[in-house]
Amino acid sequence: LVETRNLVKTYVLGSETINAVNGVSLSIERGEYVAIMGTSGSGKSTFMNMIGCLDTPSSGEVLIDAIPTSDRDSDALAKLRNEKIGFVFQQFNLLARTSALDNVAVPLIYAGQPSAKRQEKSAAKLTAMGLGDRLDHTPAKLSGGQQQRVAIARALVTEPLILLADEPTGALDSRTSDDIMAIFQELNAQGITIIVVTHESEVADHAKRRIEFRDGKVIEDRMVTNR
Amino acid sequence: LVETRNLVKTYVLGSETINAVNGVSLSIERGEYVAIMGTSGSGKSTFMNMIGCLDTPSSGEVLIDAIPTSDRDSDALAKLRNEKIGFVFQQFNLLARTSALDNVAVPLIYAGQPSAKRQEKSAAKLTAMGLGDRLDHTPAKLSGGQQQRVAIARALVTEPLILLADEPTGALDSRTSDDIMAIFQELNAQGITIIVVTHESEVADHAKRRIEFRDGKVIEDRMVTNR
Ligand SMILES: Nc1ncnc2c1ncn2[C@@H]1O[C@H](COP(=O)(O)OP(=O)(O)OP(=O)(O)O)[C@@H](O)[C@H]1O
Ligand SMILES: Nc1ncnc2c1ncn2[C@@H]1O[C@H](COP(=O)(O)OP(=O)(O)OP(=O)(O)O)[C@@H](O)[C@H]1O
Ligand SMILES: [Mg+2]
Ligand SMILES: [Mg+2]
Repeated sequence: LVETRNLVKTYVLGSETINAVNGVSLSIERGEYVAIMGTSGSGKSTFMNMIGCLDTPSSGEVLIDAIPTSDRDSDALAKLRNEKIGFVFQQFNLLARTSALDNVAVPLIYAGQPSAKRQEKSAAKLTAMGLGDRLDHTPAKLSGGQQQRVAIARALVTEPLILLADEPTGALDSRTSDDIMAIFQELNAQGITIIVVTHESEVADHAKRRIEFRDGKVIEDRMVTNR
Repeated sequence: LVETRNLVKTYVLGSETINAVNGVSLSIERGEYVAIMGTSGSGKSTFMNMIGCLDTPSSGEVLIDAIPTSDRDSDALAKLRNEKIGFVFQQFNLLARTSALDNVAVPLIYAGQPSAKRQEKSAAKLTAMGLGDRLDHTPAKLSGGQQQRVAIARALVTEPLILLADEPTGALDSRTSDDIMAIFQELNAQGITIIVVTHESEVADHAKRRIEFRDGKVIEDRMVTNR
């Protein structure tokens, strides 16, 4: 479902060259549950942004459903992202002047759904995250973990085939984190492909495969036996 | 050193009232190392902002060095914050168009230090955080964990008496997190008072006292035996 071939992302700042992702080739099948780990700055978010079609490679290929993203024009890419991919950003990326409810509804606007349906689905997702009493709060009026849960709700509201979650429990206490893990487990049981970047072993332990990054490369890629 | 008496913070949004902090009385002595834990939305950041003199209580008192913050005017409060308190924000709060080096130097500008000294101290702090090769990167050109380390460096550059750290390892892998814990341990050994909000037991285990919040109140406050 998701494949990369010699994927590279390089940044040039003045005289220095940074190889954020430095040649990654891997393949993730439909229905997998993968944990991506690695040291700070090892290229995990950069990699996620490329397979999520939010960023273009410097060289190499990303293929979604066997079609290279470079073969799709920007409208087709936007449509693919909106319909098939749900992305939880490491820094949430919520709209500051917008309520939790309207933040979650944004992907449904792109999907062309009518207003009543958008409100209903968004409210349902936020309630499932324990935020039913925070629907009209803007991000500044929410705690860090509440903002993170709004970001998760937004990623799930279009019922994506592929969930890409970059540190989705970084701001959550262990009980709230368990709730999120149960939701992810349920989605994976329904066939949703999950790729989660995490530094917490409690989260990585739910995945069936573990990929480790260092200095822009994959240094380990193995199946893990669940508890 | 830090004391609160019946501390309350209430938000009113339309017809609803939110008791973010709902009557907290506690006292932290010079040199303590305290971990604050609790569920998402339980009032931890709101509490930290008040004892860090960044936010004013709705009622109750905050006393720093036995002086109520309400007895100080805003200049005196700003001076106290700048000279005695280092704050690591849950969401970093870095200046977006400013390099890592200049972000870290900001508190030294307020402290009236000359430019060469500011650059030297900021570079030293960032290098100690493993970011010596990222000094001129702006936040958008840094990974999540690198931004978090810039926020930590900035909190430490004035050599504060009190370090208030809100989820300082939320975006860090375990090895980088260990490095930060070693730095905090060293500071506490030198007499610096450390109050850290965390949801990670590996971080809480370094503290000597553990305070747990729920629904704006303290439900547990005990000394913990370190390994
Ligand atoms: N400006 C505001 N207006 C209204 N409610 C607010 C505001 N800021 C915070 N709150 C609410 O106050 C409560 C406490 O927030 P706080 O940020 O202190 O929680 P927290 O314990 O730090 O949570 P987390 O672990 O998720 O970071 C939350 O329920 C939040 O929704
Ligand atoms: N726009 C940019 N310009 C220059 N360098 C960048 C840019 N974005 C990221 N980098 C660098 O690329 C490297 C990889 O960044 P990335 O965000 O992918 O790391 P990460 O593995 O997600 O780290 P973390 O665990 O801290 O979130 C980092 O060293 C970072 O400094
Ligand atoms: Mg990252
Ligand atoms: Mg908080």
